[in-house]
Amino acid sequence: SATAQVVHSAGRKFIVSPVPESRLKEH
Amino acid sequence: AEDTGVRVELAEEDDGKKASIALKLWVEDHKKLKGKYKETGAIEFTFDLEKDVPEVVSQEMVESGFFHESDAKIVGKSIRDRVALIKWRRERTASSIV
Repeated sequence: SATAQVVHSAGRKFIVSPVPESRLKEH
Repeated sequence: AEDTGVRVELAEEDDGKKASIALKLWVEDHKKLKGKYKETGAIEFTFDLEKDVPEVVSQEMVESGFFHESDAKIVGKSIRDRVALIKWRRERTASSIV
């Protein structure tokens, strides 16, 4: 999966993922 | 609102009770993202409506390597605007119940 998880030293978890093409075309 | 290329949305249904809520940040302008995150478009995170400060979260994103320091302000403002809207909606819902 292209989804990745990054945890900052302060403890907050960031889940990063690619945006589907279709989503970008909406705007 | 001005177009910052950064949008923040709810990543879950707001039940109006939890202080901690999942938010999703969409980056429309990929140039804002750094290095290996250039292909990334969405960053999901949990925000505590009572304790968290949008600018602190945006700084954490910069420190985590997602954004350039120069974009910390834009990201922080985008989060702040969304959080303000969530709080406003909650207040409105609460007052309509009363």
